[in-house]
Amino acid sequence: LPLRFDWRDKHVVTQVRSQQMCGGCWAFSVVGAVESAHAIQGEPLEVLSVQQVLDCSYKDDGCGGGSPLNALRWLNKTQVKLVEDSEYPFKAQNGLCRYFSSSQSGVSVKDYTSHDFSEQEDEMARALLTFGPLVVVVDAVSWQDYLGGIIQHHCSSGEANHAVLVTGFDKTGRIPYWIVRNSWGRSWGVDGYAHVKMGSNICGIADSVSAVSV
Amino acid sequence: DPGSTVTPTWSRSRGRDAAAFRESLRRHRFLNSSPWENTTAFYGVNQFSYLFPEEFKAIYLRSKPAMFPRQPTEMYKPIPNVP
Repeated sequence: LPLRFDWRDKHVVTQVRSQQMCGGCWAFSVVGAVESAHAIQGEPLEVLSVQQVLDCSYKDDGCGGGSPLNALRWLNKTQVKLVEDSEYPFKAQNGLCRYFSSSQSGVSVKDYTSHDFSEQEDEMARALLTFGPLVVVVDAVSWQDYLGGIIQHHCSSGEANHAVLVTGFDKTGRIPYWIVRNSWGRSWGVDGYAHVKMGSNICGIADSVSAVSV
Repeated sequence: DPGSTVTPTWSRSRGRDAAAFRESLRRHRFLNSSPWENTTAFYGVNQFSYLFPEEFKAIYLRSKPAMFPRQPTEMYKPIPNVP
């Protein structure tokens, strides 16, 4: 493993977005992973529609909440193409699912994997290098007040409530950490990102990890 | 701080906002007063400081966890005794 790796350096991660007053973190994390997997294949980096996932992933509850796993199952099962954000823009509220013709351009999910990497965070880092940014679900209660630095305390594993995207890691300093893209806007945390200590399953970051291929 | 650039994300009565903000300040003191080393995270006023924790949870922490299979660990076979 390299000491530091961040998919942002490869220009395959879209800008941090804001979910506003919508509980759609689960959709933001999944769409972020699809965007990056698409760009890693050598395609242009495109901002894809979160609203499409919020409205159409029928086992979830849109802005009322959902599960990244349900969204990935839906994307994989239906082979629906995620269209560009400009085509189906984010409204921060639930809406009726819009359908597109098969000729509409978009990105579909070929496959996904989901695993528990607790006590195996080096394996998780390998998965990050192999597949691209990873969707994880964490306990983010104390993240309400986070301004920066490496999160090492004040959260638990086994109490996951918020979906985010791990884009990289940094082991060059004394405390190795995951680089985590959030969906609370760029003014939150470190330009919209959090740093979470690696190796101790802090906030349950390794409990529910999903990777996407397109 | 009236000069703060942080704006509330939740429009409610000023009294409730102020109470949530005071509670946030108390929480920041606790979170920042950890006996742990100074490499840890730091906490303070941001766009969520006008929310009570239960409001924050109700709006932003809406992902349901799922149980995933454990990533299989590599199996190491013992090397047989050889002369």
